[in-house]
Formats: sequence, structure tokens, C-alpha cells
Amino acid sequence: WSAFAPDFTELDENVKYVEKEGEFDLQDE
Amino acid sequence: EMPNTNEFFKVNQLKYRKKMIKFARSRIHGWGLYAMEPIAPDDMIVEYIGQKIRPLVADVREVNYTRKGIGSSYLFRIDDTCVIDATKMGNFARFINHSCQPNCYARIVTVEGEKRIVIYSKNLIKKGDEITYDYKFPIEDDKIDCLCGAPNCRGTLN
Amino acid sequence: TVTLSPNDRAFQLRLMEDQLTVTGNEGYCVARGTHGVMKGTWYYEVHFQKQPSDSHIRIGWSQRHSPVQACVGYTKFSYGWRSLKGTKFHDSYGAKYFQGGFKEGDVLGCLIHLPWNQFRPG
Repeated sequence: WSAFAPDFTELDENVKYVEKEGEFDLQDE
Repeated sequence: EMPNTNEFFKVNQLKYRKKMIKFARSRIHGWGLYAMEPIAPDDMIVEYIGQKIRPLVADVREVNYTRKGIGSSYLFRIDDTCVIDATKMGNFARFINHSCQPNCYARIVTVEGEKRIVIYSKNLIKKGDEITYDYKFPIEDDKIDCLCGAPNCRGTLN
Repeated sequence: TVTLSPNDRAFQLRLMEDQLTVTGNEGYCVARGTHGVMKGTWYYEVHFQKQPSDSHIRIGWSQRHSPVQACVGYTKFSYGWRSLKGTKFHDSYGAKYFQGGFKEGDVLGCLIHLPWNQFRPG
């Protein structure tokens, strides 16, 4: 089934996402 | 929500119940999950797994996914502080299709203080039936057509 | 007396006893002051005390409607200034503002000027 989700990572448990500094930025000069 | 430990053991059994369901083409939409054996009512089927993110991070992602043409329907809101995003990582629970007349339902289970999403069977599921649950998407302006084909289909997912 | 508000802030931030020192980690979130302003020229200062490696802060001005579970400057209701490269942000757009940015140990000032127009109050 992962063939149907390109560059998909299979997980066994939920993974807490570590946010980037620019997480909320749409554009950053 | 059931904080007791036997729930924890059950949730961990989830990993070993994958054989119960298989991934195959769906008549509802693309691909779906099917029961490989009869499933009793209120039985745990699979946990919906993905990345735990904050709701505003989910909002920003939804804008980016839509801009890239990626469906944003793999975002599952747990509560007002946490969303599970199975768009780029998770398990095959993300392939369970929606139905307006589902044979399963999603429940938030608290295990060791952590909220997790578990899909349960609603009624007896016969071998070969497609697993479905009601996504309960919030009502939005731009609609997504519902293809479940159930007699009481609402016509749209949101 | 103006302090950081124990209520108008993200729950995951730690506010010290004096309500003048706030500590955050993981993702950006906001603590606002106990008082707002709506006309005239106002100024406050921040002493940037601790900056663990690879961490940054944003300070600025925000209306009450700007969400606290994001950074200041995320929406059109707030204006932020970032320690990384000194970029200014408004409505999620970052623009050049103060070359080089700022860091731990600096004292930073934020001024807002709200000209009062008696024909268009509020």
C-alpha cells in the first residue's frame, strides 16, 4: 500500500513533530 | 475515553491484528481496507497513526497541501491542542474510506495520558466488507463530493 | 502595573512569579501584556536572558485577536521582530529589517505609534 503514497514513511506509533523556526512563515526574505 | 490498562493492552494488540484487514481497490474511492474475517461489534480494528502536530501547524499545512494539490483529508483533529497528520507518515488506517452509513467509528482513547485515535467496528462486519467510518469533517464552503453510495448519503464529506 | 498576562498567553509557556519573565520551548507561542494601548506612542523593553543553541524568539505588538498558539507576526493582527537575522514579520511574511538580528544578553525596545484621529476613533 505504501506504493500508493509517494515518499510516505510507515509508522508504528504516533510521532510528535518537532516544529521548525519558520513553521508559520509563508515567506521569509 | 477509557484510561484503564486493559485498554492499553488492547491498543497494543492493534499491531498484531493487521492480518484481519487487507488493502485493496475500493468501489468508494481509489483504495480501501477490507475485513479478512468476520469482526464482532465494538472490536478494535486499527489505530489511526501519524504525526502529532498543533492545530495551527495543521492549518498552515492544509494551505500548503492544497497549494501542492495534495488532499488534506489525512488530518485528524484529536482535540483543540492536537491533530494527527497522516499525509506523509503514518499507517494504512489513512486509507480507510468515509461512509455516511459506516460499519466502524473512530474513538479517542487515552492511554498513559496520551490521546490516540482508534477505529472500532460499529456492528458485525462480514468477511470481505470494506471498513468505513464517518470522517465527521467540519462543514466548509468548498465541498468534497461523497462517493460512499449509501442510501442515506449526505452527498458531501464536509 | 503592566506585566505579562497570566491568562492571555499560551498554556505551555512558563511565567515566573514576578510575571515579568517568560520561558518557552518547542514551537512558537505567545504571551501578551496585561494592558493594551489604542492611541498615542508607547514603548517597552525586553531583556533577552537565555537563548539555548538553535533557538530564537520573536517580540512585537499584537491585537487581542491574534492566536497565542503561533508566533507574533503570524496573522494580520500582529507585528513581530525575530532574533534570527532581525527579520520583521506581519501576516506570515518576513521582510528585511535589522541586519544581523539580536541575541542573548541584548536589551530590545519595541515602540508603537498610533496616531489619534478623533473622526475615526477606535
